[in-house]
Amino acid sequence: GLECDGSNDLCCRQRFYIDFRLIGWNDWIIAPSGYFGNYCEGSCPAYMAGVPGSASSFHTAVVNQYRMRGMSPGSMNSCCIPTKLSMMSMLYFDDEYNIVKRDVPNMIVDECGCA
Amino acid sequence: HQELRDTCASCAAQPEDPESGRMDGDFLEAVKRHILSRLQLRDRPNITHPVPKAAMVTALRKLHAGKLREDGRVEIPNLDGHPMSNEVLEESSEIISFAEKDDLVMSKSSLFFLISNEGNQNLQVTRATLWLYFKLLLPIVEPRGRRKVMVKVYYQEPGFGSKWDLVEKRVELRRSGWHTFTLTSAVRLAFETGTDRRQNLDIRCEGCETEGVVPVLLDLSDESHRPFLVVRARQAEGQHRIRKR
Repeated sequence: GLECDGSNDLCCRQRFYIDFRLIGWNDWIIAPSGYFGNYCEGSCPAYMAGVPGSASSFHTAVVNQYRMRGMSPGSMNSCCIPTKLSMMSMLYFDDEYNIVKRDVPNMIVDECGCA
Repeated sequence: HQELRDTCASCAAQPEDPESGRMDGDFLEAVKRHILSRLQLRDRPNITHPVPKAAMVTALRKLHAGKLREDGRVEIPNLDGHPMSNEVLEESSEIISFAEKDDLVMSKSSLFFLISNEGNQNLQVTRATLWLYFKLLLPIVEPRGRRKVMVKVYYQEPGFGSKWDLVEKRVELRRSGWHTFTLTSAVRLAFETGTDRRQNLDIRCEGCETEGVVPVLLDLSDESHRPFLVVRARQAEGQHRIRKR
């Protein structure tokens, strides 16, 4: 997937880090000290269809083959969405001052692609 | 692109560029909501008097809670020192609950734990371990070098005035140290009732006095040895959930 660097408006991943201290959450979250709230943005023009790695699924890759031949099955606007997510472990206090460790799946956006 | 942008939901909502520091308040609120909803919390916990640092540090250090990388991706090793198998990894919780004293109960050997139910989701307890610290009052001199005591942990079933059950374990001590007692069935019972789970315990020790051994229960002058309960739980599955591999 592409990293957003401002050089174009193609589908890419915008890195975005929140330091829990800055939002006053470091009193109840023990670890980690911040969260990568990355998100996807950008457009998915037709010619992106052929870009290797930009398809978010096998289904999209097949549909892209139609698009590249100028055939358009169904509505053809595709969206820039997360294509790879990873888990995040958090250690925090709950309301009863228990320390809780949670493994939260699909919490961090690693890559973006067109679907 | 304009027409494309209008028709595609995820392309349209574009918060202002965070690089320029003009952070869109709504966007920040959305991320906060996202974190709370993934932790199944309605709101952020209100921490007025957190657990004494000494007790927290001991518990985490004792339980091998490793260092987390900045982005939180490196797994914190599971809290009770047992390898965690993969299928529970995706939706698992581990809760450390510190012992509290009921001022209405005079007995020195009684204590209780209040284990929240994590945002009212139906958690299924997979393991619960009580950690108790035993202090040796006299250094061990005799050649056999060990003291043997019988520790009895009484736990009350949920509900006022209900019966007490027993977990007992023979403990051999060479020096002061922590010892664990499995309370899975007790905590599972507590989780099966109401929302806020209170677990009443009564700790007895046969042979401690003669052997010069003291179980540290709730000693305000010794916070780093406060008893704690480690509960590993996971989202209770729907009765007929179909597993797909």
